[in-house]
Amino acid sequence: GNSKAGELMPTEGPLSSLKHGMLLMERNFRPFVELSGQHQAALWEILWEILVEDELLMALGTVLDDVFTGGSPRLTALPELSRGQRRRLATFLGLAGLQVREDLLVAREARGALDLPSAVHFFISALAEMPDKAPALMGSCCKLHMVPALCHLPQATSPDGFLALGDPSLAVLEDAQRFEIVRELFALSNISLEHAGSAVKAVIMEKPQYLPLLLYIILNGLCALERRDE
Amino acid sequence: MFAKATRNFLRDTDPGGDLIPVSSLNDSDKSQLLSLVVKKKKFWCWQRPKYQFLSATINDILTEDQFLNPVVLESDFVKYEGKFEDMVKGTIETALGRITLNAGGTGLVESQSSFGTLQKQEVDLHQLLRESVDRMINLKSPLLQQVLERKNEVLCILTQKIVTTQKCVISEHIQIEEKCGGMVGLKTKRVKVSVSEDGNVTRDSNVVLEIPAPTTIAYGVLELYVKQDGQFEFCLLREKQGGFEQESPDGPIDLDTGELIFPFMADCVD
Repeated sequence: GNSKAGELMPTEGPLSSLKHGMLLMERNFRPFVELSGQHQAALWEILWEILVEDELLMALGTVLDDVFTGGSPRLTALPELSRGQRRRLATFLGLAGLQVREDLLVAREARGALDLPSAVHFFISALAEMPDKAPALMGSCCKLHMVPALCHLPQATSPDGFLALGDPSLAVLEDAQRFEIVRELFALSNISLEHAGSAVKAVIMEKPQYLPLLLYIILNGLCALERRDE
Repeated sequence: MFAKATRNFLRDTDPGGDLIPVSSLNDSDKSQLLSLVVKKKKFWCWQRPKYQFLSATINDILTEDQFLNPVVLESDFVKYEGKFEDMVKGTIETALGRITLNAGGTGLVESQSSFGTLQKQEVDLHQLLRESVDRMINLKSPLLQQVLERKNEVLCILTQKIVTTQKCVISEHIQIEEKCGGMVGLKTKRVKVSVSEDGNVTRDSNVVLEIPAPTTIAYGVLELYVKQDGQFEFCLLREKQGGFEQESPDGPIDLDTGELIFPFMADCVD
């Protein structure tokens, strides 16, 4: 456990250094992939609302942390939220495989073979730690169907940090305006993307903290949930 | 909205520092010097610890007749005025329609935030340390019993706070979604704080919050290490971790998660 965690800590260098963790992230989001198309679509719809409501995202992070540290939080104990927001939260938690009782007490059911609540907790906790603008930019990337391409970037980056344009899987980086969205999102995650001739240089910045890892946890989660389109 | 404003303020004034943003106006009242605060240990390695106010001060849990009377030091903290640029600009053509990425479609949206002149109030630590020698915590107090039940919590006391000195208005500006070609564009919220001087209220916002002075917007804590007999010490160095003696700080925490994501849990990295 310790050595794996150490290897996953992002450090300054080419974006390709993140690819070691990609397999683990994909495996962690298997519960998303294995949901029925209808379930995925419902989760996706409400997730879209959460991406643009930061109070909801923060509250969700708190509730899930409570549940996973052995508590049974009650949604009525979140005075900052409106009744409508609590209702949306309850809907999301229900779709995430948690029990939401009539009195809005949240509890965890016995764990099944596929641990959907754990995957949701993993995903939401990463999202909640991102800078303010990131979830909305992430939402744009989803709407523009850029997420699978962005997930592929660490594998496509050379050991010296270059992404060769012209590869069909990197078409999103060739459109100037799409590139601007991606550049801004990655900059918020301490990853620099810069055009360099016929390539893009993708480098993790100095002292990146956990942000590059969080970005890729979220992108992998979104990618797993988006597979209903395939 | 208040949480976002205080978080933005600390991002500008104390990045990587020890101050903690107040996340709820209700907590602002509870943030008295020497108030008890519970620090919840983080679950994932990337999380920041979360803090929760208890509606009590350290004097409520000391054994009889052992009150601490802190000397409070006051100083100017900063006059805070921030300018933010919001959102990427431009429009995008997609296979399904056109998405506008900011409210106006062009240009950069700028907003200014100001909590005005802020004051720092802090406990004189030297005096506190002198006075707390030989004081004991009553571990049988019902409040502490509840904290002890949850193994992943650390007891802290509030030793400094940043308070407003002027009435402020926090307003929320929603950058409206644009519907083009059947698709919904980007929707974000901007939070703006302004010092209320002439009673004017911003008209282009959906929600406006007026906060009176003095309101606590950030605070700092000291962790406590509490021994089994009730003696306690303040954790003055970063390396020194608080907690309760009967619970080994390195011992297992009752966390429940799927085995697949184990390498990311906080304990694996710490």
